[in-house]
Amino acid sequence: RQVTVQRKEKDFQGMLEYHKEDEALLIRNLVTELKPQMLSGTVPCLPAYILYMCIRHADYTNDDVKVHSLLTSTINGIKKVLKKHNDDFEMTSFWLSNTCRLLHCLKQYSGDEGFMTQNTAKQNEHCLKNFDLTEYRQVLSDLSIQIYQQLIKIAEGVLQPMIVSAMLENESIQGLSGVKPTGYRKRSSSMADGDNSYCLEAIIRQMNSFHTVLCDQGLDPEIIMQVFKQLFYMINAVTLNNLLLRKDVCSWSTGMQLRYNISQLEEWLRGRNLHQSGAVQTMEPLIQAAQLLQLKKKTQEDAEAICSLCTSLSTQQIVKILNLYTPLNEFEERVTVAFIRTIQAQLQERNDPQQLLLDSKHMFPVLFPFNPSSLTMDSIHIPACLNLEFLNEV
Amino acid sequence: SSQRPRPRVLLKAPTLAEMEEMNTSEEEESP
Repeated sequence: RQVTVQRKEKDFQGMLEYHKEDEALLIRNLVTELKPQMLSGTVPCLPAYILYMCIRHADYTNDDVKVHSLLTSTINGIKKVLKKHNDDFEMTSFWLSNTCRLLHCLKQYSGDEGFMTQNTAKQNEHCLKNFDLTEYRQVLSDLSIQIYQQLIKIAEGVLQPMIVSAMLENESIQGLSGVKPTGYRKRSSSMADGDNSYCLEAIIRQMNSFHTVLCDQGLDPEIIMQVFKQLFYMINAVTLNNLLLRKDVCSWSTGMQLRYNISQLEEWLRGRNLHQSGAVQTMEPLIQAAQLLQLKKKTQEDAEAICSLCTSLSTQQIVKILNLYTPLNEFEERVTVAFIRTIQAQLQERNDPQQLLLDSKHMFPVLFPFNPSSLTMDSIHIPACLNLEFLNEV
Repeated sequence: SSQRPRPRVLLKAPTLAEMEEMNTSEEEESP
């Protein structure tokens, strides 16, 4: 008969011990086979904290081989899971959050004073004792960049098919369809006609969904801002490029609808506290294009107003929009060649880029500012659903 | 007397690309 020995619980020092032969199981249960939904309701970035506590124990026992092995297996495991789920926004953002958190932990508990300024005394006790993991921090930073790029690619892939119809074709302002240029009226503005048309609401719903996932998974707010700045840039570039190539949308009414759509997007950013992200600034060329469509285009004063307003559009882009501009009806005149020449003369001193279209694939460089956590390792609870009972709390 | 922190040993790490290469060759070796 088994005798249960009551032993006095020792204080948990925030370290996790495991046998070397269990490393593969640890990586399988915590990385490659883990489903983010399993961790709903737990502390965000739990896998990163668990991995740090395992690294800390290997450091505490001065076992450099174990530290090397665990970090290498972790990084390879994350890469494997990303490859397998390369079109899954939730999985990709989950591992971006966790990789960044592990990177922050390796800084926060590195023992470097520069990273310890916000640590409590208890957190300082949880610093690494033997090893300097600076080189592994570089690897995790490089990996974070790769994951970020995958995340943007997935989000862009979802949004891209919606942009043209939502930003340029869909008419949400009542009565505007009556003032569309003659001959270019849309065949049907119904959403139920089976074509790939989207309204702006669809883009906003999708961005709400992205934002909720990123916040729930505890991604750093600075990174979330960079994600939306990048997505707004893409919306700007795809919309403007289409405008620059399509006569039917270069009209006063599209300008009005476009300005309204952009204001809805700006409002969404404010509502989600993302207005400091620089996202609106990336929309500036499109904002100016919408205004250009609405401005008068006749007199010398009109030309001056256009030139002083359209500072984020190149001369080539301004001229192209003026050339494509389609009058609403027989009462509105086309833009005259003389007016376009006046604009060109006024702008000739500008040193504008030569290409007409924006690079919709352009990516802003991403930064991962250090973001220490106020959590202490000894307060972290490992849920049974992770099947990590082979980890011993030390 | 002030406590001096213990000197830490720098653990050399391969780059991400080198890790990938090692991982690929390991996978190729295994049957």
